[in-house]
Amino acid sequence: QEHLQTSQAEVLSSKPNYQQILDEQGEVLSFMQLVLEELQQAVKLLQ
Amino acid sequence: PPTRAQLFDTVVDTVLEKLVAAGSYERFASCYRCFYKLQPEVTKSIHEQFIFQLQASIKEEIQEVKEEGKLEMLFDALDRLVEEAKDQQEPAWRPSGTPEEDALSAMVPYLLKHHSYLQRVLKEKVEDNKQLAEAVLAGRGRIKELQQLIQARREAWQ
Amino acid sequence: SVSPMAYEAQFFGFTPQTCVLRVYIAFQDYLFEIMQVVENVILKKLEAVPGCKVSPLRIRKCTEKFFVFMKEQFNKLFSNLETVLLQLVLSIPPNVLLPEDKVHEQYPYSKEQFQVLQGEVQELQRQCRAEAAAGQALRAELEEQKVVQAELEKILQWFAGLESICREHGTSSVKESFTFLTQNSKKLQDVLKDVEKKSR
Repeated sequence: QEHLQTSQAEVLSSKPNYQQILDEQGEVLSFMQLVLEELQQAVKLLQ
Repeated sequence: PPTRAQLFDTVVDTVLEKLVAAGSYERFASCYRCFYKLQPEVTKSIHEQFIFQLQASIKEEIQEVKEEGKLEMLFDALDRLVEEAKDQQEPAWRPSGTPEEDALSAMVPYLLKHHSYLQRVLKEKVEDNKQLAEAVLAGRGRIKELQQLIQARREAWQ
Repeated sequence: SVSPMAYEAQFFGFTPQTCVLRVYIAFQDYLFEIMQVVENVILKKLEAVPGCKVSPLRIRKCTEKFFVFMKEQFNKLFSNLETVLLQLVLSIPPNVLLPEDKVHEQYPYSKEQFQVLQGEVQELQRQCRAEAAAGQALRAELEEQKVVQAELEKILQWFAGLESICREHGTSSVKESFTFLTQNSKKLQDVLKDVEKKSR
């Protein structure tokens, strides 16, 4: 808590949640997995 | 004006001279009348020896006192301090009698030095942190950019 | 009341009164010692005188008389000596400051002013500690950012890789290719229906 009274208090108190950012990318990859599987199935069907 | 050393020697010599004058032969003979009547010449000789020995012994002892106390050196030093302060009209600082308060003044120069040092260090740290913060903000911007690019790719595939 | 002359004692290493006393004792002790010697010499001389009727007790009384007189004279003379020594020789004038005390004139801080200065120093120390902690936190975030950036760039690279594979296989736009494939499949279905109808 000491750094909250420093010259960079604003920067330090606005630190993003990097773990959340990484977790969100996991969602993106899961989504892409679904999209590619769907595409694969659709192409097989068309074939 | 005479120096302190000269004044000291002068007053001591003056006392010795006057004491010797007080212990004159007449006074000595008058006190030792019975002996004087028997041996006047011996009385004179004894008196002369008495005066000589008294002067020599006291002068020797005073010299020892001066050497023991380093008086000559201290008198010279004090004369110099008095000379240096001759233009100073106001009374100078004197110990207050409360050592803990007087010690505070002695600590002030060190505290002021430490104060200056801390100010300098703080300024450096604030500057360093300013540069670090700029790098951190740039990093956050880059991460946001990457997130947006990934989002755009995802939406395109969607 | 006797002035303690403490400032003088600080300078000389002894009180002026002590010095004066030493001088006094020097005079007194040697006066006494030499009187004793004088008495012994006189007694010895008397012993050598045949049929001497002067007793040692009488000589003792003569010695005491002379000694008392000398002591009285000395005490009168000494009071002047003491005054001169204490006031002119062994005293520090009020306007004189000893070198080791210069700091008190350069920095005449009262107790309150000293406390304010001490407070300022403590606050500066706290701020320095806080800034050091902030610096550490900022550096830690930079390290975290490196890891997160690397992960995000890996994901972007993966997308680029996917798109690159599609291009390598002749599909610069998956959407267009898929639309083309779907349309062609529909055309094929329509042709098949036609052929089936005609063959019936």
